Amino acid sequence: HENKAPKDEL
Amino acid sequence: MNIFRLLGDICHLVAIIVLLLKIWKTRSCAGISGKSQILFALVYTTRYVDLFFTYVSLYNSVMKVIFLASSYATLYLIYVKFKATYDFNHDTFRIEFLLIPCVILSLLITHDYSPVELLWTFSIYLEAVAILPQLFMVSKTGEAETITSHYLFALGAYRALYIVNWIYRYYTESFIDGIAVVAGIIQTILYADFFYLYITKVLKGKDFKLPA
Repeated sequence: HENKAPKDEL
Repeated sequence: MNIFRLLGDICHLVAIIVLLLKIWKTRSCAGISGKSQILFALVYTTRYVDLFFTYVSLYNSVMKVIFLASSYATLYLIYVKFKATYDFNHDTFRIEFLLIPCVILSLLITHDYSPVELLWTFSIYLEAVAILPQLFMVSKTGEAETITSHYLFALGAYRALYIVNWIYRYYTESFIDGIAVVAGIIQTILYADFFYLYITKVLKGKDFKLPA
C-alpha cells in the first residue's frame, strides 16, 4: 500500500 | 522547500510573466497557442482546487493564486482583448486527443479515488502534454519569436528542475511520488528538441528557426 503523497508542491 | 524546487517555481513564474508581458507589450498574441493556454488553465484549475481544502504555507497558496489568475488573464488576452491577432489558422492541434487519454489514465493510475486526488492526478498528466499544441504550432510555422522561445525555455526548465528536486527529496526525505515523477520526466523529454535548438541558436543570438 502506497501512502498518499503530501501535496506540498506546486 | 529546497533550492531546486524554488528555482523551478521561479522559472515557472518567469515563464508566465514573460508570456503575459510579450502579449501586452506587443499588443499581439501571434505565435502563441491559445489551445496550450486553455490546457494550462485547466491544469491549474484542477490541481489547485485544494486551495479550498488544504493549507500548506503562505508561499504555496500565494503561488497557486498567481498561477490561476495569470492563466485566466492570458486566456482573456488571447481570446478577448487581442483576439484579432490570434493565429488560429496555425493553432490546429486537436486537444481532445490529449484530454480524453488524460481522463482515462487518471482513472486507471491514481493514488486514491477521491475527487480531489483524481483532479490532481488528471492535472499532472495533462500538464505533461499541455505544451504539445504550442510545439505543434512552432513546428507548423517553422519558427518562434525570440521572446516566445524564452517563454518555452523557462517553462521547460521548471519541470526539469522539479526532477532534480524529486531526486533530492528522495535522498533527504525518502519522499517519492511515482505519478508526478514519471509525468514530469515525460514532460521534460517533450521539450528536449526545443532545448537543443534554443541552446544552439537563440543563446547565440540567432532566430529560432527549425531546420528545413
